[in-house]
Amino acid sequence: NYGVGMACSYFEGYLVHVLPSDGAKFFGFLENIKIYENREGVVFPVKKLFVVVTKSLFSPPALVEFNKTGRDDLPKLEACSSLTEIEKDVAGVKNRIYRSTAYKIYRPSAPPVCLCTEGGTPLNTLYRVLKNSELSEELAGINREEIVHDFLTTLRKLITKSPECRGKCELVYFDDSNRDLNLADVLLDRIRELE
Amino acid sequence: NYGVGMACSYFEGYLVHVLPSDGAKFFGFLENIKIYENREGVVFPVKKLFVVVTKSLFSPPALVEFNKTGRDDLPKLEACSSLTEIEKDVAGVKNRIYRSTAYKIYRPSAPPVCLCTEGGTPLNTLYRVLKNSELSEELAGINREEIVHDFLTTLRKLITKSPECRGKCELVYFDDSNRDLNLADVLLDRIRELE
Ligand SMILES: Nc1nc(=O)c2ncn([C@@H]3O[C@@H]4COP(=O)(O)O[C@H]5[C@@H](O)[C@H](n6cnc7c(N)ncnc76)O[C@@H]5COP(=O)(O)O[C@@H]3[C@@H]4O)c2[nH]1
Repeated sequence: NYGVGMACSYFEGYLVHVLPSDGAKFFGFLENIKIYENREGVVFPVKKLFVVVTKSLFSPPALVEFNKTGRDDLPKLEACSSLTEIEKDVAGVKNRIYRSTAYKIYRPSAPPVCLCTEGGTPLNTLYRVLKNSELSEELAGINREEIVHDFLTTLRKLITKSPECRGKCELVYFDDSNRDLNLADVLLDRIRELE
Repeated sequence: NYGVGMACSYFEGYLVHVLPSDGAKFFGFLENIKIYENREGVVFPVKKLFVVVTKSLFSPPALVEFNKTGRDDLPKLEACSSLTEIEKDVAGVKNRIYRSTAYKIYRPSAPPVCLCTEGGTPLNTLYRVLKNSELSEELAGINREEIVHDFLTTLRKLITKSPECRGKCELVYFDDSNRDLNLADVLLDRIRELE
């Protein structure tokens, strides 16, 4: 089951590296956010990794591409610098680097809001696989809605069951085919729910 | 089909980023090796990325762990520094870093041999998933041999079909349950075949 497999791989191959403390030099995601807050003089109202999963599976290189062009009346995302990197030897690659990006949401009549967010990488990779006709025949018969549903359900379960990852990651489903929706607003709503 | 899906994800989520030129500042894997050769004053007899796929699915953090301890009569791997990093914005993560490791194989009565090699990361992630009893129920009924076979077969096909990746990646199957086998020797044999 593709969605379930992707969620397991994302959890064990990524979240497990970036969320918990490693007991040595990496103090964990929450600590990483606090270090950034002190260094940059900002505040993250919600100290979680927001993973944006889209209906199309696609995630642009930078989430700012989801902003509505020419609409200064709407909140919009802007990328800031990266949080402190995590460097570890993984499967033969020495000093493999895991890096998360801080974003600001600028609002027309309120102060900006900081958060750590990114796209759902395995789904974006699948999007690229399906676009590549050479590859897509290998995965014929795939149902995107089912994959997104299985990915989200399985990942939520895995995160909740893990004492070290629970409460540090927020999954945000975004219907990028709906032109009335603005990602920055969807993220602001979720932040308000969690504050 | 898990093995097929992993091969597609590894190809489209990794090999496509690190093997071809990106038409701008990254000149491709071959160029990357030549830069390293000039900088470090070494020669890579075979300028390919050697991906080591094991029977157990496990890849240690550094491939040197496959060396036979206390056997100075056998060739052994030693990790060197990394090749030049590739930095690109991917799925909302700004400046995500992709980095490959150069290794030397030291031989008891011959000069050392340089190569760029690593483990098959997606299989190592699956190994960790299966070890985690919370996750393994999600993937019950998995047959490791079948997964390795499907992963290798699919990946070989994808690499061969791609003009930009063809000839730049060598897949090496290593039966890590066979104590008579030494990974450094298996890699040397493959290098001799390809020289
Ligand atoms: N946002 C984000 N940042 C990261 O640094 C990162 N690293 C992994 N992942 C995602 O977690 C999952 C598990 O990763 P794994 O390493 O087993 O497979 C990876 C791995 O086998 C290989 N790969 C990707 N990046 C690297 C890398 N830098 N070095 C070696 N191998 C890599 O290609 C597979 C697919 O990668 P992505 O399709 O980018 O998404 C992965 C995957 O869904 C990441 N996601």
